[in-house]
This record gives sequence, structure tokens and C-alpha cells, in this order.
Amino acid sequence: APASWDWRDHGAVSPVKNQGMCGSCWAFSVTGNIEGQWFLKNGSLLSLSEQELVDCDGLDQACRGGLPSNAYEAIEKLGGLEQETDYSYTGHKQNCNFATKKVAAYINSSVELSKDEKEITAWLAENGPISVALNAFAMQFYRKGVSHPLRIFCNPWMIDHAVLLVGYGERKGTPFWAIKNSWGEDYGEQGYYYLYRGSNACGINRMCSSAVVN
Amino acid sequence: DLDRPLFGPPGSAIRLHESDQGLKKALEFAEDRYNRGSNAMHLRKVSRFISATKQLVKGIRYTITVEVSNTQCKKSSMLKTCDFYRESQKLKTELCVFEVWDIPWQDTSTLLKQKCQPIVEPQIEETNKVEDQSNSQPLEESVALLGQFKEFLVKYNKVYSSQEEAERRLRIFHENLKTAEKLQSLDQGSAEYGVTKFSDLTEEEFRSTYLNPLLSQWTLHRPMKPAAPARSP
Repeated sequence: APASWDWRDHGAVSPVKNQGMCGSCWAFSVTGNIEGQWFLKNGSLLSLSEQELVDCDGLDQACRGGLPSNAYEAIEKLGGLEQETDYSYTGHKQNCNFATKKVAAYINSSVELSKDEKEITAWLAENGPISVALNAFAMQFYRKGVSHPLRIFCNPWMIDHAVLLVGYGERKGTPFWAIKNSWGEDYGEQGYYYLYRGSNACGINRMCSSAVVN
Repeated sequence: DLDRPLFGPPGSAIRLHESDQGLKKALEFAEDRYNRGSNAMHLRKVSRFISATKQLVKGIRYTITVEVSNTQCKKSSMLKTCDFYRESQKLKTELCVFEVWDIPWQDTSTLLKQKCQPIVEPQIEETNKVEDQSNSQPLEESVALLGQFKEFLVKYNKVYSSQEEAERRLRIFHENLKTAEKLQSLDQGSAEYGVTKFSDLTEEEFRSTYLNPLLSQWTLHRPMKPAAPARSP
């Protein structure tokens, strides 16, 4: 894989969003991935609706949490995702008012990635931003820089937050993952969290997935 | 009902300026009660005003944060004007929080709370060694914490429903700062930890509001097709 890569430099990442007081990180992680996949296949970057998933994805639990693997399946069954502007985010569950005619992007299937960080790095550079999940304990206190918490603070089995891997590189010799979060732009570094790359820190390698757009 | 227009919604705390007449009366009452309750020889008076709020309850509740120091007057003397000592060691200054409940229509006041802690000055000995502060609660730390909390409230536009809630959030804020310091001291990367917009939330509140515990329930995960490995750079 190249020494560094950042899909923000290639137009495949929409602006940082804000999930508000709702556990809907899974929806933002998945829409972020599909935005990237749709861009790479069709050349247009859309901002896709998380609220549609919060309201209409019956496999998941809206603000009480959800799984990317379920969300991909729900999107396939629904027939696709509407744009953010057509189905805007409110941060709490409402009745589903999905409209097929407004579908802006669809997916054909979804895949799970290897748990080897080198493989993940190469896959990201070749295929686009990746939906991932990690232990977010340190993120409550994070302001900036490359975070590398001790394992006792970041149990890799206690995964509790889904985010989007958009790039990787090195800062002053410290390898990092660039992670798009969904807590608004006033969090971390303009909405991004940078995590040490190479030690499976915080379980970042455990739940990598992507939609497939033919 | 003259006071009502000067108050926010029932129960909300309103910040006061030092010159507020009601506050002056409450502060004099607190000072008097403080001196009656202490067995110090010298009369102690408010040497610096820090902050105060008032709240409409059955009457008015004042919450006042001030510094109190020794004057040169003995308690037994009936002198009206008393100067403070010039030497800081003799001042024996304390940071105090008083809560006074004032019932105007009965012309009575009650001291609900009095919390004071000494302000420790750095001790410079002949050898010019500065005493280690880490195991004591110096005022600077408290004032710095209050300053950080105030900055946090303004930056993230935080409003709390009552003085108690504000004090509870301050305690949580303080705990979170200590956790951030621990993370900072043990981090193996180049991260900076500290105050964020989540700094007034307990770990449990943060987890239940913003996180997604379903993710670590592995049995729920639907098996997915494995992705083909990357072909080439």
C-alpha cells in the first residue's frame, strides 16, 4: 500500500456530521462508507440519509444502537438510501417515511474485511473509506494528536462506537489512522479522531466492513 | 411581587454583582454567623468577593463564594473599622462558600451552608525550597478549576437547571479532568486529552447517550462475505 492515503484529498468524503444525543453512530459509519463507494463507482459525492436508517432499519435499534452488518442488509431490502436533504436527520426515531422514488444510491451487497491492519491499509487505499468500530473510552477526553491509549483504557473487545476510516499516514514518525467521527466539527481535529496504527489499538481492526456497489 | 421580574423562571439561579443590596445584607449575616461559630481570637472579614447567585425559593437563597481573612481587631473589641493584616501569613485567608436563606416578609435569615478551606501559600524556606503542593488542595487549583469550568460553560453554551446541578456538573468536570490527565500521562502517542464538550458527563451518561453497546454483542453479528484482498498499490 502507499505510505499514506487520504480519501478526503480525492473527494470521496462528505463533511463531518453530528449524531446528536442518539446512539446512531452505526448509521453514520455505514452512510459514510456508501457515500465513498458510490463516489468511486459513479463519480458524484452525495450526502446520504442516516435518518432513513434510524426510522426504517427494523433490524437495528435506532438511537439505542445498531450493527453495520444489519444496516447493509436493511438498505438492500429497502432498495437504497435517500439523500440527506430528502430525508434529513432529527436525532430521534420517527415513523418511517421512506420513498423509493427518492433513492439516490443503492448497494448490491456487503463484505467483511480482514482483521490484519496491513491488509486493511491496502484495502482502504484501493477501495475507499471503510466502516469500522472501536472502543471509544479515550474519545470522550480527546482533543487532538495521534491517540495511543494503554490497553487498560481501550479494551479491544469492548467495541462501542462505529466510525469511518478515511485515510492513514505518519505524523513525526507515528503511524496513524484518520477517522471521521459523527460528533460534529467541534470535536477533536475538525471532527476527526487520529488513532495509532499498527497495534490494533482499541480494536480498530475487529469490525471492518464495506458495502459493494456494482 | 416586586422581585419576580428580577428573577428568571422559578428555581433558576441568577448571577449577582457585588453591589447588590440583598447580597450585601446576606453577606453581612454570613460573616457574623461565621465569626460567632469560629473560636479564632481575631475578627475575620470578607477580604475578596469571587461570585454569588440568588435563587427564588420560599424566600431567596444566596450562594456566595468569597475569601475571608484575619483583621487586626480582637473579637472582644467593639471597634467599628478593622484593617486586615499586611503580612499574608497572618491573614490566614480561607476560600468560603456560604448559602444564606433570606425570608424578607419575616425579616429572618438562615445560614444553610458554610464550607471553607484554607488557602495554602507556597512556603519559601531559607533554602528557597518550594513546598510540594501535589498532596494538598491549594486555592490556585480550585480557582483554576473554576476558571476552566467557566470557560467550558461559555464555549459549549452549557446551561444547568439549578445551582445544585451546576455544582454536581463541576464535580463531574473535575473527575473527568483527572481521567484526562491520567490518559495523557500514559498515552503512547502524541494525543492531547483534556476538556471536550463531553467533559460534564459521567462515563455512564456519555456511554448511554452517545455510544452503541450493541457493537460488542458479538453474537448479534450477521456473518458477512469476506472481502477480496487488495490487488495492488
